[in-house]
Amino acid sequence: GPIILQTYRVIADYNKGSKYQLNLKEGEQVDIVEKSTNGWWFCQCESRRGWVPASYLEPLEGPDETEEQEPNYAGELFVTTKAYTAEQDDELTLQEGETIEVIHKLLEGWWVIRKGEQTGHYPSMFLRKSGEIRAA
Amino acid sequence: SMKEPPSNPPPRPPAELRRKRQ
Repeated sequence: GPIILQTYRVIADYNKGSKYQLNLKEGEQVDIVEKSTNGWWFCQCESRRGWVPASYLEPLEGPDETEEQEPNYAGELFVTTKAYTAEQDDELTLQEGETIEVIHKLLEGWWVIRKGEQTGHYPSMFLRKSGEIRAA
Repeated sequence: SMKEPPSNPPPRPPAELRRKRQ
């Protein structure tokens, strides 16, 4: 089908972490052709193609226009597929194979999760829905 | 490859933006 381009504005400079990513300059506009739920979006500009972090982009139409889901305080059961050690004080440290509840699926790919009494951010790419068989 | 997103978590939003959201 046709590729729908959506234009976003870069909110801060970003230096790419691999050859398949792009450097970003604050204020420039980028066209996005694919949005991965893990927070990496694919940018296709005139001469540049590569992955960029959604967390460094805002919609051109203004912050009112959002595709983000509302938080679900009841929580949705997920299992961690990889351990992660918190680097910021609003993140959680977990081991592989822990069951947690997802409260808010943020487009930036860092979801708000709950584990017992604790709430914090965790990379969505290290989570899979509880009860689903992991792809081989 | 170019077709697959990076396998490491993306960066958190810039600190100024995180503060603004709270």
